[in-house]
Amino acid sequence: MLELRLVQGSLLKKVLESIKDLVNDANFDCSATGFSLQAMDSSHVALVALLLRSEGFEHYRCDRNMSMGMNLNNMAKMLKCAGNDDIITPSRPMMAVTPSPSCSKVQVRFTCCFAQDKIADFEMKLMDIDSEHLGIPEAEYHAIVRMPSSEFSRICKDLSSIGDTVVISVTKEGVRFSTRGDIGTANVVCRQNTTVDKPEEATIIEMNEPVSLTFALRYMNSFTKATPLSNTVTISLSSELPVVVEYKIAEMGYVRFYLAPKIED
Amino acid sequence: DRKQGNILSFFKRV
Repeated sequence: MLELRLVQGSLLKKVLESIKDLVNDANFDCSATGFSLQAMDSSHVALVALLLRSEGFEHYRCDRNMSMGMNLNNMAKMLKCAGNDDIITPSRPMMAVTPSPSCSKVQVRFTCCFAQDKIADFEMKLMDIDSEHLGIPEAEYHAIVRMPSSEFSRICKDLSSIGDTVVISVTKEGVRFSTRGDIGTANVVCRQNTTVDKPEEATIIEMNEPVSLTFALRYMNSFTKATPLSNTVTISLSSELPVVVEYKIAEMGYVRFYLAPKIED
Repeated sequence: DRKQGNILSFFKRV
């Protein structure tokens, strides 16, 4: 049996919005410790890993491990209904997700916090997904950059109007984002900056050794759809591994995007 | 020119 209730239903909406364009179908794995998902995009270039710990839910009960295969676009459509209803407060809908006994459908219930006489029920079909689970090793990264997520989003968007790929280089100077296209080149350098009013506005660069990697901007731009989840983003780079772009979900977990670099032909 | 790498060449199936 699985029962979970999330007071901040908007959080799940933001999670779905951040991953639905990258991954069509995915298994949500539920265990006593929480709700997780791991899925690759169809071309196996990027991987998303989501964790929502049980402590972050208002109510969480999972008696046995289960996997619920869902079409993420359909799930996002259902969750959008919570926000589009005038009576349901978009920022604080209560949400319950309960799979049916046969686990072929999932029932999603939105309850308005301030008008508790209204309940909206949605039932979504589950699907069998033969997904592969990948082992992600613990690794030492050459460089870890933490910066405001809005800044990272803006850089990716700006550079993608000039080129298709971004070279991310970390040196003593800072972190450099570069691109090149038919119309010219662009370089953005962010230096470490901890003298800011709010901690989330800081740029913090931990460098064990200089690193420079090339990535497809199309994917980076897709990852930045998670910007509403967190004020900061952490970018972990190693010359031997996919980059990790992580958005922490306050007190609950994270959404991590792994992207394979472009490599020498 | 560079070609796009693949996640499966970094992470193994479990």
